[in-house]
Amino acid sequence: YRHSSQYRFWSFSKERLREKRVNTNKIAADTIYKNILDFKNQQDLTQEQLDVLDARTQPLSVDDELKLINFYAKKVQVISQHLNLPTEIIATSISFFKKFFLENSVMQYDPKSLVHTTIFLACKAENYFISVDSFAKKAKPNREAILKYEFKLLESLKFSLLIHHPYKPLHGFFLDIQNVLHGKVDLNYMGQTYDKCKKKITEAILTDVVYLFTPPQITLAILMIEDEALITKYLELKFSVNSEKKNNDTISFSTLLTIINDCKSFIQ
Amino acid sequence: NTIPRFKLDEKLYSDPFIKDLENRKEFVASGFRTDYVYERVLTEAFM
Amino acid sequence: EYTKEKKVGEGTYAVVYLGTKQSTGRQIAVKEIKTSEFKDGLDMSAIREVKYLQEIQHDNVIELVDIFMAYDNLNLVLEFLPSDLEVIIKDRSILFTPADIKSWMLMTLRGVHHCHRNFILHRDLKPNNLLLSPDGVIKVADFGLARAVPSPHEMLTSNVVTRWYRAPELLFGAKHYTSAIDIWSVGVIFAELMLRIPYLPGQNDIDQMEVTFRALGTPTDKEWPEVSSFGSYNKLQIYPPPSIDELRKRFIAASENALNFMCGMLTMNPKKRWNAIECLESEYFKEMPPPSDPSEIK
Repeated sequence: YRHSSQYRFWSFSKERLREKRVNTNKIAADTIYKNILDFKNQQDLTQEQLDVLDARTQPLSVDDELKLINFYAKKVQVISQHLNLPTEIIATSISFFKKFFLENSVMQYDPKSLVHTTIFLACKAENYFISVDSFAKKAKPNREAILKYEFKLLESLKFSLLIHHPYKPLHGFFLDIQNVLHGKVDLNYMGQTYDKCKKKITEAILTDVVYLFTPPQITLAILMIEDEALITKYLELKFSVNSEKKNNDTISFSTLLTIINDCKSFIQ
Repeated sequence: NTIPRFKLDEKLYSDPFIKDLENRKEFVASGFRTDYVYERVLTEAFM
Repeated sequence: EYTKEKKVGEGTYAVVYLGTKQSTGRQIAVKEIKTSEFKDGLDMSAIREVKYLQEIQHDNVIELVDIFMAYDNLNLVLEFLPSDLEVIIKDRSILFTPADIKSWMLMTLRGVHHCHRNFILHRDLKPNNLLLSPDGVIKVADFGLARAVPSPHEMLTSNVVTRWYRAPELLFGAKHYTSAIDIWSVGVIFAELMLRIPYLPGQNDIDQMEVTFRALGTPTDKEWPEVSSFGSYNKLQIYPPPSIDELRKRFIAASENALNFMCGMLTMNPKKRWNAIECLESEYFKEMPPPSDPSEIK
């Protein structure tokens, strides 16, 4: 995982994440101020016009941006669900969209014009190829609109297209829980838990949790939300078994539990 | 380093979805292997 | 930072230049991805190359040094690899030994193993995608057909891998294949290194089945359950698998372990075919001669 582009380019602390957003917003705001200054210099505006101009052209704050980005990220989810795309491709579309607006401001690129491009590139990146024409037929905007920012999107993604989502870890833990709690878990119950957690993962990836925690940690946090007793029991048994061989690569149970609880409260 | 970082024991897993695939003709003929599926999702979980 | 000094190749979706990384003087190759031609935006091969090379860092896989946009073109900066195994096999003036072959197979399998343990299928292994660095190290290259190991229920296209290196399950049109298809390709490459001519050169997809099964026997349900369920199975000519003596005669220079190693990779039933770890841990790599030091190979 540490070799993955997801870890190398897209893992941040909360502080770093905030800093990035402030920086992206500032770059866009500075550009706007500069453009307005140029505009003022080219026109001879009355004082009243100047006052109106200053009052009306306030750049968005970081939080305004975040509201817009989250609003349109939800649209990406709804549209890609409407297109009947597989769960992981919906997740990749959302991830591409959110990352684009970590690197760019909504004041530079209208989020509406990235919605379909992110879904289209996600389909290509996940080998779920839909030609742009058939995509445009299903998804409304014309092919030029879809392709217009494909390059810019790829560049903003730092060319990292392989994303590890929490879904496969969910399947993995579904199996390993059966192994560690062998004979002590009801399989039907596990199946229902699995389905509920899958839905919760799709909601969770709309938040910043994907930048702050690894996919398995997100999965364990969501499992913990679903059934704290089961997961605590599972982790206790799993790590107590390992505790005999105290060596450097054994993950410390208490550290992991702290991380999972942090992640859990963040998601909640 | 080919030593696996975790134990994979197929007998312990009851995964109706995968079990069903394992018996389908086109999966058997293609060389489909449940241990590869389990290894994949367990690796992603323990990564 | 990067210069493009000499055009060295042109493919369907890219032009390749030799160049230099200015800050270090390192020789590099720049793969300039043409973009205007494609009506669906960025070409899928380019997307795949970018996607998988970004995730893989291994001594036996080509290194993606950098990526940048310039004049509306996507440029992949790759390590400079002046030759490939196809050139070596074809050039009769180059003599190589069983130890050299063993070294190339070891490096190839290490690179393939690294892809497989990252759950990436290469899907186009062949001699000219096994490039050689100036110090003789083999690097798996060209991830334009690669893909992540699919989710279990996903359907895959069987129209992958260059024909001569295509595994039997692909020839039958399988849709749920595994990393075993890459191992088959490595097996055919091994045979070709020993023979110095293509081992299974089919003229077309139908002939490819004919050539493959004439050389290695037509699979039956006995050793490959459900193989007869493939649509194209019934039209097949039934050939017996070659005896070990016939194989010995065909591959005179090969030791018993080398033949065993080859047969492991060319096992018809993909489920029983050796995987990369079984290949790497086989007796072939433990017996004399040891693999040559890549930098010593002429």
